[in-house]
Amino acid sequence: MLEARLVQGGMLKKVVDAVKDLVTEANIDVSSSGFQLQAMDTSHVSLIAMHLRSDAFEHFRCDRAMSMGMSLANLAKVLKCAGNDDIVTLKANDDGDTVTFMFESPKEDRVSDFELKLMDIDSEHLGIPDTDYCATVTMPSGEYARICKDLSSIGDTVVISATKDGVKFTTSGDVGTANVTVRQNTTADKKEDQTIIDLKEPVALTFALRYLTSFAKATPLATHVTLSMTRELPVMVEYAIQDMGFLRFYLAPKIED
Amino acid sequence: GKGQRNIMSFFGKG
Repeated sequence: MLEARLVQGGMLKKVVDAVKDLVTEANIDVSSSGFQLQAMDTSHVSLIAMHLRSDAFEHFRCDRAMSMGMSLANLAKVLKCAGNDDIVTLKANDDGDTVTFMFESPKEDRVSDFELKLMDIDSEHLGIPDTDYCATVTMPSGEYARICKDLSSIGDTVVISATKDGVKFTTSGDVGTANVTVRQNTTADKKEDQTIIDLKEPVALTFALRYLTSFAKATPLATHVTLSMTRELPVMVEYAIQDMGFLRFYLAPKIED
Repeated sequence: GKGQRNIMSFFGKG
C-alpha cells in the first residue's frame, strides 16, 4: 500500500502543470525512493524525467513498488481542486485501479478527497547516460522563459552557443534575426538574479523553440533553471524542486543530415 | 539543412 503526505501540495500542481501539455498520459512510478516519472512527448523529440524524493514527504509509506498510469489532464483536473497551500495525501492499494488524493487546508477546517482512475500505459523507459557537459548555465528561470517567448515571435529554431563571452541565443525568421546574450553575473544583489556559466569547451546546438518554450511552463517551480549542453547530444533543462527532487527536460538537437 | 533528431536515437531503451 502507498501513503504519501506532502505538506507543500502546491508543488505537485506546479509539476503537473509544467508537463501536461507535452505528455498526455504517463506512469508515475512509486517506490521507497519516492515518486518518479519518465515520459516522452508524442513526437519523441523530448523526454521528461521527474523525481520527488521520499524524504520530501512528511509521511511516506510504500510497501511495494508500483506504476500508476494516469491521464495527466485528469490528474491536473483533480489537483486544480486543491488549494495552493493545501496538504496533499495520496493513498493507493497495491493492486487497486484508483489512487485517492486528500486535500487538507492549512487551518484543517476543510478536507476533500478525490479518487482518480488509473490506466494501463505501455511506456518505454529510456536509459539516460551520465554526461560530462561542455557548458552548464544556471540562470534566472524568468529570464529563460522571457528569452524563449521573445525569440519564438521571430523564429522557429534557436542556436544556443556557449563561449567564454557568455551564452548566445540566436534565431531568424521572416521578420529578421534576433540575438540575446546572457553573461555570467555572480555579483547581483539578489541571489535570484544571478547567472553562473561553467564552460569547459565552447559548444553550439540548434533546437526547436517550441519545446524550449514549453519547458518554461515549469518556471513557477524554481527561481533558477540550469541548461547543460554537450556537442551533438540533447540539452538538459533542469528545474530543482526545492531540495526535494528535480524536473528535467531533455531535448534532442537538430543535426546536419 | 538540419534535421530534428528523435530522443530515442540518443537514449537507448533502459
